[in-house]
Amino acid sequence: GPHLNVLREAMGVMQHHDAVTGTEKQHVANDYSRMLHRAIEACGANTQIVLNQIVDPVQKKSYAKKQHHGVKRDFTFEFDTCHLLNISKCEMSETKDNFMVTLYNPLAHSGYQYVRLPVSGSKYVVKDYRGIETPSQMVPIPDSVQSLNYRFSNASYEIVFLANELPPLGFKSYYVSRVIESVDDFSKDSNPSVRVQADQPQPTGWH
Amino acid sequence: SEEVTIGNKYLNISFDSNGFLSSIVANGISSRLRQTFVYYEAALGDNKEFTNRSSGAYIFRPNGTEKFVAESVQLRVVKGNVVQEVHQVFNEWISQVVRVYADENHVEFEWLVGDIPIEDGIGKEVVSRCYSAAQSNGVFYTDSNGREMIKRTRNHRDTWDLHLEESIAGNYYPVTAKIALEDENLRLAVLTDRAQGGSSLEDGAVELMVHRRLLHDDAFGVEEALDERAFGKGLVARGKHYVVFGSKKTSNPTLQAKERFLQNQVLLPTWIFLSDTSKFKYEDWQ
Repeated sequence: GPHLNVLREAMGVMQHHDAVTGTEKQHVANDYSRMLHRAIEACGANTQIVLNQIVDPVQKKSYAKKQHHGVKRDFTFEFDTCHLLNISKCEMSETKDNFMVTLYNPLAHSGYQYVRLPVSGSKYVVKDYRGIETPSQMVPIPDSVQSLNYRFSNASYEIVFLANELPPLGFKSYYVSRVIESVDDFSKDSNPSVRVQADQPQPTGWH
Repeated sequence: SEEVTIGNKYLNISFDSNGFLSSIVANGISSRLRQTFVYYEAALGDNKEFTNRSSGAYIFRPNGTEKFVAESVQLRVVKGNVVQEVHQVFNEWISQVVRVYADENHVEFEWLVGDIPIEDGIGKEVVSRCYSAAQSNGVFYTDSNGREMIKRTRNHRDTWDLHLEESIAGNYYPVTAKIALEDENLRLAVLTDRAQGGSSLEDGAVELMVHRRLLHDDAFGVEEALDERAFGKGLVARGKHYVVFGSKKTSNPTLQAKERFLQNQVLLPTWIFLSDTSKFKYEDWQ
């Protein structure tokens, strides 16, 4: 409630024609951005709380099972959002060798999404919850994006994969892990995307 | 120097030897499809009378016709089994990625515009323009807040005899989600990821204004030029256009249906969350 109200209030202010069209003074435009960012962050945190509330019972059940087998593990996840994916920047995917990508489909019918995440490695494996490897591809980030003067990111490639069969109003997670082959695997290969074996299965037909 | 082609099982697009998109084979038809960027120089006036209005936050008023930004474009081609892309560099402040995902039936244009140069003291309004072979007869369609499509006719108004003072701005309309044109065979639709101004100033061509940098207030508002900056430089904007193109006769489902599904997917995308799983093996995570 309280988190969503912050966003509701911000969106209330954004109904003003200035906010919609950009006819306000620059410092007012900056303040609108500040309000929206703060509100979205609050909801982001809220989403993480909501996600944990949803995912936790599932985890607790599996945790209980693991407990039974004597495995002591803490299975709570923090769910972060990356607001700068549009300029190919994301702290989590660039710095972690293993990370989980969870997608929420807001539509009332099953959907799919091509996921693009900036990374530092040169080869990754993407698996879904069934252990099935999802074809992925390494794509270079355009030089004009890499040179944006406030991007502050070292990633020069993105990993791209198709997340499909996303349940209506539901979640689906993928486990992404970096494959460390040799020490200088990245510098040696100027275009890691050629590493992707062509024989990997093509995605399914028209959705 | 030679032609470049990227695509998937539904469509293929080709780039000519100057690096510009030049043709498309999609939805049962092969046709000319060209895309480039142009910009309008902003009109500059003392805003005293109507004829002396400056282009500003409330007004789009170009001074003369468009300027083309490049005669040739540098290309970098990336091909793989998930996505095929062409990275284009038009000049120091305009670049774009044209991509076709393996399982999509549209072309994605990810444009990057800015820091728009103003050393010449002239404001600039940057437009992405698509040309096709459709004989659209001055008619095009723009959406109404993402819902119905409204028919527009160049240099015409339904309810009065129009005498246009501004031949370009007078034909610009608000585009919240989609602009389209067609003839009895072809249909071209461009979907946007945000509201933009758009028009069709010649048959078969549609254009959308992606960024603007103006140096003079238009005296209708807060007495401030629309010259947004970040870190002391002109703002850099990045966004996407999605092009659905094909034959109206052979496409099934219809192109409009494909556009509606795509619009839903573009404007209500999935939310992506990331979690650190460095501490777990896959089996634990599973």
